[in-house]
Amino acid sequence: DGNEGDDLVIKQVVDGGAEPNVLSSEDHFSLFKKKFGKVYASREEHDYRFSVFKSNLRRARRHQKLDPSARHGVTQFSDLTRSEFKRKHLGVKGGFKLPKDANKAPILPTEN
Amino acid sequence: LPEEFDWRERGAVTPVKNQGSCGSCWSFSATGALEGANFLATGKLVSLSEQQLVDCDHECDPEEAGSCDSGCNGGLMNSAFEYTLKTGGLMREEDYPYTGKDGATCKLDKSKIVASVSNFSVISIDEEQIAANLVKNGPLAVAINAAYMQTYIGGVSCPYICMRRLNHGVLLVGYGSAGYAPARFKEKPYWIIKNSWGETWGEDGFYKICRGRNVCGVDSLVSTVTATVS
Repeated sequence: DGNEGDDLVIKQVVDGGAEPNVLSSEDHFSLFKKKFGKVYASREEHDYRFSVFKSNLRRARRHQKLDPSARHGVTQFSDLTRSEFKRKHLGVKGGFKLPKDANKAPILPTEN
Repeated sequence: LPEEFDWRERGAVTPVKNQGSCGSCWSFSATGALEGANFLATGKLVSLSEQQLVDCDHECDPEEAGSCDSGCNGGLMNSAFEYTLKTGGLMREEDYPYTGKDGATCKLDKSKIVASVSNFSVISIDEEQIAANLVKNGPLAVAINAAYMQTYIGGVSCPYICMRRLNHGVLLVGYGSAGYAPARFKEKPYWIIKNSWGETWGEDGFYKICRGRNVCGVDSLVSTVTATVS
């Protein structure tokens, strides 16, 4: 206002003095526990799960950089170590190679 | 081949299930494929029992010593199809409900079998063939490396680097043509995958992974199954 002679290309629409609302790891963990109904048996268990959760937050950030077209973040598995996740939620055995005796599917036409 | 295809829209996919804290993904992948094949054969979508596979299927891969289907400790979809072929079929989910626990005795009631395997085979590592078999035969059992799935929330997963060592069984239900990849500034085609970690995981229980370069080994072990029409 009052400076019509200036070339004002950008108009400020937010409070210039406001601090950005960045959640801490503790905030994220509280939201995680609430969202997925997580309850831990003891203080020690809680603290351990919190340390795993923080590690998984860092891992999610790494995944986001390596996989930018997906969204990575907190999931129901964020309080599990990699080996716990593998043991409890995966489970393909010997799947790293094709079974030798498997029938091969016939080749299907794919043109037109 | 159609540019986009989704068996969910055609009624061949049951609601997303949850394997709980049990390494039984292989059984969910196998039942999902047979549910789709049975739908194509009979026109009826019936949810099938994973617990029957967990309790009763101890089929072994003849080429891999010690690699036998073993409930919550893992298994292989092809071995599950082999078991299903030999035993006569699978019961309904409601007749043999999922508990997510293993070690129980097998409670198969052969008079209650509702879906049977007539044949199964593996598809070559060729995305056109995978798409063609998907469209022709119904949802496909696939194995994948799940490293990126622990933190996945949504979008099209297309990691620059992902191991191809397969460790998770899922169900391929369709493909799309226009998932946007912001870092590459172009539209990326993708597979649509049904997972078994409940609806709160991923995109309502589903995962999208980009097509084109066997990302996370998704094209490596793909099985198609056909159901018997009784």
